[in-house]
Amino acid sequence: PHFIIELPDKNDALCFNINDKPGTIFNLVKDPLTGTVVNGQTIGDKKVNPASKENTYFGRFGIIHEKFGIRLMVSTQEILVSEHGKQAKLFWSDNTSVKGLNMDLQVTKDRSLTVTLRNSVKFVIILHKVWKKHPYHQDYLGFYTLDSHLFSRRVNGLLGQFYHGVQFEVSEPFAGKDVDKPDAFMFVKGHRLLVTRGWQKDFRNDVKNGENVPCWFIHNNGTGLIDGDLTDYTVSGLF
Amino acid sequence: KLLKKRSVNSAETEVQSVKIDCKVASRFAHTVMTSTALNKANVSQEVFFEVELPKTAFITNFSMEIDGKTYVGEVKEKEKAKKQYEKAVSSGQTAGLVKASGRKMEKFSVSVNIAANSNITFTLTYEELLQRHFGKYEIMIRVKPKQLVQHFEIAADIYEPQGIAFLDTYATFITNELLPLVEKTVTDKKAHLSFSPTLDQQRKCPDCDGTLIDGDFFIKYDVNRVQDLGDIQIVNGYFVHFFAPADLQRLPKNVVFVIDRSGSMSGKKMEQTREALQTILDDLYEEDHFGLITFDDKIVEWRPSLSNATKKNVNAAKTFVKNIQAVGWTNINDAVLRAVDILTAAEKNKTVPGNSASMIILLTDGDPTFGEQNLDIIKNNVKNAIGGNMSLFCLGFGYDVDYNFLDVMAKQNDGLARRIYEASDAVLQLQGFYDEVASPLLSEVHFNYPEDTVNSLTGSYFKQLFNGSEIVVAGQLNDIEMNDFAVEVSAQGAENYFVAKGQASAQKWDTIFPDQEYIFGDFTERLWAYLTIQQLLDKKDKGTPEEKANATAEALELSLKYNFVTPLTSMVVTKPETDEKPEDTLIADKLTEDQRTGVSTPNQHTGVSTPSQTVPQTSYSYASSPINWVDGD
Repeated sequence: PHFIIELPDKNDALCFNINDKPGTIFNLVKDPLTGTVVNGQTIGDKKVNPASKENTYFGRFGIIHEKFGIRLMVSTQEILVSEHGKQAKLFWSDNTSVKGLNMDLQVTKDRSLTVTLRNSVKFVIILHKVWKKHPYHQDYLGFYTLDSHLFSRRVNGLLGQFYHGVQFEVSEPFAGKDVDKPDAFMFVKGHRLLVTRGWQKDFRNDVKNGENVPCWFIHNNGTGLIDGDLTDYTVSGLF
Repeated sequence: KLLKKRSVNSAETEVQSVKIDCKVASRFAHTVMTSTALNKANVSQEVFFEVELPKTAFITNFSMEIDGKTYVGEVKEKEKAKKQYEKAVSSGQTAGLVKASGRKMEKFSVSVNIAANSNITFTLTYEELLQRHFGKYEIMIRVKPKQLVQHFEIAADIYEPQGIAFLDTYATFITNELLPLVEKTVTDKKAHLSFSPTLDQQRKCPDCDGTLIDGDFFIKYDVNRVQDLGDIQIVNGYFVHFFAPADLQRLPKNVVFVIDRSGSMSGKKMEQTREALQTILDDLYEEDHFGLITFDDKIVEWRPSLSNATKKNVNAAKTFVKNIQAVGWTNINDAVLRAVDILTAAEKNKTVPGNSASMIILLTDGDPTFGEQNLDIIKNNVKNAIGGNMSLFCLGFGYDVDYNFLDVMAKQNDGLARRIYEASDAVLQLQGFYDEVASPLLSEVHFNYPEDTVNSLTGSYFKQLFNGSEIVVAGQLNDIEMNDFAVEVSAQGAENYFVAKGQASAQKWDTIFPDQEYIFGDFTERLWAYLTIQQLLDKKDKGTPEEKANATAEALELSLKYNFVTPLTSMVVTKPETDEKPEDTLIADKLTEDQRTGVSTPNQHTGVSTPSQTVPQTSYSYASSPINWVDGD
């Protein structure tokens, strides 16, 4: 999966890929003060195209809000919600709107799920439907944080650590390996990283083609940009 | 697509006249809005015509006259109109839909590019049957000409053969200076009103161009009611029967309020519901029986059976209401079924009077999200449980409700749905709706006309007649020459079984209105068509698939025949070709309540104008919050 960190103050964005074995569960957001946790489990392709490297995607997300007693499990098949032990199941095949005291859910048929946790966070999960008979690929999900300003300063996770921004400097770009994509040096979190100017896709408005977002790409699983290393973010279960 | 900014100097478009001419004959109102503008500029420019008409009205005509040439709108089947529209788009022409809505009104707007020093006259006609609420009919005319108009006039002529009991008029923009300009003449059966301020009288202040004319103009009146049988008018082979007898005693009612207290009601909506219920409970009559059910995913009854509306019980209910808190999901199905059980048990156990009217008032702000969530199954469950024994009224609070679901469910059970708009006056809206249905006068109202005499009757059975309202039945006569026939109305009254019998006779309009050789000719036939279409549209929503198909076909045929823009038809308006723009097709639609979602207070005005800058609206703003995400390539 590719990660995008938008930095409106700098009018710029950072991006990196995370690739690990399919089935790995990563912590994306963890805010100990609000009790919000978002974990995502990766899936691979149906079978690996011998001509390319194996890509991974997110196939399931687990979302917990301890204070509200909310647990949400979103997969490419269905959406399971429980609030204080009460359970409900929603399907991607229906337009559904659920309004709860602390959480609103809105499913746009075969497209997206918008989750609003009161006074906490708003995010969208995008469903990427892939042709069922595609030889390699299968359905996968994207996770977009729309409003994160209410998270505490202690929020961390692969996405969460960037909710309050990140300080970095970029040198003058210079020609890189790819003639169309200049490289530069980025000074971030005490590291000097070689980064490449590229773009990644925002699929919120156009789920099929996406919209290009220019960004500085940090190689090697975001090493140097993310706190610690990838293993610090792997967890044993979705909840 | 390139967006081209239009450079328009509003001072160079002169609105020469705005005239609103409303003629009402026996509650059937025919309104013509005419507006003329002159492009004084030495270049061509866009001129806008934006008017509002009541939601209950059907557009019947629209035309534009430019330099002596008239372009007339044509009513077509919606699908065909859509095809024409799509064709226009695919051939590279700009085309747009003409529609918008508000709380009581909906907007018709069109813009046309006219040549330098050219005149344009827009004319829009719409018709509606005025409905009687709280003992009066209301004509509402919204005027917002946005600039001073050389000739501005509102004129209304009302012809009521039953005689006008009273007539009031007021306008939200009327000042002490403008008040004497409202001329009102009311005779026994006829009223004439006019309001025509001069340019100077329209001015906000002596030296400014701002206009005072901005708001709503209301005419409210009622007719005399002398006969129990009501008033029957026969004109040219059609008849209409207005039924609202005076001095009927109120029926006792059995009402269960079913109140949504799911999470989404929390805050203002719950607070307003609690406040409205305090007054509504106080307004119950002592002979009424009532119950309260609140629901989220759990169904909570105030009491397991109906209670007499004694002061003590009402006070206890008010305490219960004060403590309703919003939390959880929405289980509409089980809540309504529980209300049906309570009412059914009361009738079965004879704890309520035999002549009483039973009703459920459901208030909800959202779709079902718990228990049974399939809307068709819920509708079936409710219909089967009610079995025609009580009426269901649904109040949809806010815009998140599936209004169509509530509307159909109410209509299937002899009731009606109403949208409650989220605003500071929601309490008054709730109380107002309750007041409308608070006093049933008759139940099981049957209208009987000799089968060999009349045909094509509109609905002739009504579950209830409420105080201050009126039942209207219309039909065709088998013989156009026929001047009288027997009529019988029977219903359950408060004390006795109500039966009124009599003979309907054609009146001589030229005797009643001797000076008025022409009112608007075929109005009884058009009233019949209007009412029939309304009822067929209802049937289209609630019947079996076969009934729905038949009702749709019939309603469409009538809409086309009588030139009504209904939800099944569209008015296709062709804008003329100019040097800058090719011929353009626009389509005016009639919105259903379901399609009106999300629009509350549009900025609308009557007359012609030049465009103002469009300011983009931000619905949500997370100022500096970054949007971070993870997704696939």
